[in-house]
Amino acid sequence: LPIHPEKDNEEDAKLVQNYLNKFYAVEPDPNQLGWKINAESAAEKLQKMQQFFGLKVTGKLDNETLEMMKKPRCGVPDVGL
Amino acid sequence: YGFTLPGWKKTKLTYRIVNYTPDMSKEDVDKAMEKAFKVWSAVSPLIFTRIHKGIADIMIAFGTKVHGHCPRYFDGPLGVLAHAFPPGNGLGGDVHFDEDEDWTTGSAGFNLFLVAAHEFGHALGLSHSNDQRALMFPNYAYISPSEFPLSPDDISGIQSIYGSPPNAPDKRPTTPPSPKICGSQTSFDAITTLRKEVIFLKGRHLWRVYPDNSEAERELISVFWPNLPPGIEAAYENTKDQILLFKGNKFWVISGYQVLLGYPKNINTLGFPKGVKKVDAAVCNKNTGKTDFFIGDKYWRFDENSQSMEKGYPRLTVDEFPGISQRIDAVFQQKGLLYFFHGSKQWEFDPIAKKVIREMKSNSWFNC
Repeated sequence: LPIHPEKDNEEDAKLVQNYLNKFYAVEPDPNQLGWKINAESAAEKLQKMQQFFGLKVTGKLDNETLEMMKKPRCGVPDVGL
Repeated sequence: YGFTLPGWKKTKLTYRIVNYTPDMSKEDVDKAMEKAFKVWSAVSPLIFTRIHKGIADIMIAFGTKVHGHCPRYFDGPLGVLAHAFPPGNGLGGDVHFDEDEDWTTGSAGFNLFLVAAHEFGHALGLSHSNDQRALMFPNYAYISPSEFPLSPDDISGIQSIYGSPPNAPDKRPTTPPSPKICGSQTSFDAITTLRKEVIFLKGRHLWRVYPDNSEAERELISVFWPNLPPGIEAAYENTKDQILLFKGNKFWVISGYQVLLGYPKNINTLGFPKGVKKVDAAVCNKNTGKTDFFIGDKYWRFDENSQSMEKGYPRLTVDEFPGISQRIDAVFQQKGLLYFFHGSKQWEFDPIAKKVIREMKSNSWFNC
């Protein structure tokens, strides 16, 4: 049975969200008390990831970016505290 | 490169292998870990000693999904392969491998030595580098374990935390000795001419040979073309003073030192059908302006003038090149003769008489 294209997008969206949270979310500074004022948007994280990998920095998901995200890799975040 | 300071406050560090993967023999796991530590001790003052009990600075373990007290979890096959923690107490310096991956000593699955060497970089204080040539680049990339895996970027990174090895003669990043070019089993990934010289490519290195005085210069491919991957599979010089380099289904066109804009492109833009995934070897016949691409036991013919693949191909290589029946690693043309390489052997072929003239060692072009 052909896979329903929407389903594919759904899985990709989940993968992207998970990838950005895992490798491009700046971990909260343990010394910071209270709410974080300006949480980064997904687009900002995506731009940071595209910049890191030398991809076209658009803040939008494209095939090349998705392909890069699907590659096996190290679990340490690319951005630290 | 990037690093988290302050790094370890000592240069003598201990490690302990807490458990093993069933994918490999214990001996192979031990060897992979020891070799991975040697990568870093070769270019820094660090000394690593293995202990079998108690708490080591660097505790090494295999686990799946949620594992022990680790705040990070693994995700099953592929995806995240391993992770590590920067120097410190407790989890600091520890390295975890995802047991759901297929760990190997070769190119299949994931090479434990290469992944371990990357994670030990984190355990020593390095963070990820966005230099694609670096071992500390976050994505896995297989390179032959016989190659020294650190790039100058990695070496500068570790030496910016711990300094050079005590007896390093000068401050330049030190790269241990090159692969043995005069070894009896020497083979090449790809070979191309470039004007008067012949360029031999293997792994991360290239050798420029000047046939008339058989002088050879060795260099990292990345010194000339930083964005090219190691392990180029085919290369040839076309009729426009350019060379084309192939890896997998991608190819680059290079003019002088510049990789032309818009590359890499997919090899199907040359006219290969979708089923063709890589090119083994290629050579352009300067007299006819036709380029032969060798894949497995067949070859395709490409017309450089019309920039199109000729009809009626692929054909069996042995039909056009009697005596050349092996899969070809590399081929180039010199003074009208073709030189076909497979492993440690090469065959000198006369395209006009259509016969092999002689068999030689692959490294016969070097002053061995």
